[in-house]
Amino acid sequence: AAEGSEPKKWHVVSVSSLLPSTACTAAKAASKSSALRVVHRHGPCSPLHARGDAPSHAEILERDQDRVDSIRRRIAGASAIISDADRVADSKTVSLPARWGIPLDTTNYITTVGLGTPPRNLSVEIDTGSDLSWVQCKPCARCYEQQDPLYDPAQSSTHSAVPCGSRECQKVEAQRCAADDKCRYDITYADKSHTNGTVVRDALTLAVSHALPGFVFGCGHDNDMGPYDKIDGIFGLNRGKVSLPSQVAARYGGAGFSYCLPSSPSAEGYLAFGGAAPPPNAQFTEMVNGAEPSSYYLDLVGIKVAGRELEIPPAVFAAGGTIIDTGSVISRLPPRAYAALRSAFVRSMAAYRRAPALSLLDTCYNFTGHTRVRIPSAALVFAGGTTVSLNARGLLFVSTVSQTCLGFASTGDETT
Amino acid sequence: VNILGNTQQKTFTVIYDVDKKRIGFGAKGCN
Repeated sequence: AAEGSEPKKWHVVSVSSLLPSTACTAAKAASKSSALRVVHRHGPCSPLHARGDAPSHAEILERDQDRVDSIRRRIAGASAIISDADRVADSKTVSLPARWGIPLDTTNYITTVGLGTPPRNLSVEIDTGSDLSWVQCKPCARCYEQQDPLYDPAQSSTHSAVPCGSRECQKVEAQRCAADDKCRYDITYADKSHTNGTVVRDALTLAVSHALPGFVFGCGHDNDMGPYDKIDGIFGLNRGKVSLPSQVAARYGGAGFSYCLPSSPSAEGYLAFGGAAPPPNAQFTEMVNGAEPSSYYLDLVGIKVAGRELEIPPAVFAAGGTIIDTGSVISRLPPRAYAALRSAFVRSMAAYRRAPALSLLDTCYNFTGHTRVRIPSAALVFAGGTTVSLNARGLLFVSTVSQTCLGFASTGDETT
Repeated sequence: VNILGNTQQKTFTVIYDVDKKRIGFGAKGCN
């Protein structure tokens, strides 16, 4: 591999380094005192880990596809969904309209926050693809088993309800007013998992001495997240009006935040708010607007493999835009872009045995018998020339040594 | 829509500079 100022064309990595450790490697003391610890939901660093029953890789990928389908449905059919919801509301039925396609079902990273006064620690998923934060909440008509005791508003001295006519209630996308003047929300996800309850406010402790009074969130009284989730709730980080960054900005000014997702389930990353200086090696690209206003869009224009830019017309990427999402596991590319990436990757990996496909991942290899492997470098090129070089873990999805796959998939459709 | 998923974001510091409408990537962000 070339070193120095030239970008690397190859990664030579130990096969064992690609596999997660079974022990948690604690992060060094964070220099950012306001930073929250971020861990993979199913790894040994997760407080949910002791419970076991993690999904298989194939199950994770199948749920990932549900999530991506739901993002596409949300973008393609938002107006139709709203019409359906309004029709139900007009009929004054008791049940609240289900909002399809709010994609929360496969977020994979969690952090711990304190909710209420005194603060109770809760393990919540972090998701840049959603807006309203929520936790399971007493009284609970139907709650799934979770890691920690349920959040109980009655035990918090700073809890209060959000009235129906309030500004906060109107900001909640999936809200409906009820006869009792309580602001209610109702979210149904792509896999039919759901949460509904009341919109409330309470103190949120992000880190020691970093409290956000009056944080608006969903108090979930009827929740079903499917067979694997033991999380206490989900925190939304997108651009919506009630997302956590928006509420932090309203309180402290500046809606910026940053995170690092750890490379392995056995390692830790962080989530930080506030105006800390970006690291000196950071490269920036423009945040652009897309069809879904609350999502974060980037202008992806090209891909490099082994230092060479693939021949993909920029218009291929531009058709649907590119969302950056912590809750999707696998990046999706337009078919022509994916085909070019796959071809270049396959050519570079000719020395290795192929392995069966893994769910939506169709390009897999068997590294059994190898202690080190040589894989091509890959980089994403954004408008303005910003080039982000992926490391080996960003190019591969490692199920087992005998089934390690190219960690990209096709959208299956050129026009969206 | 294309998606940039979390496999490709691992180990980067991903910076959402909402005020300046830009997103940044810094290598080796978890160290």
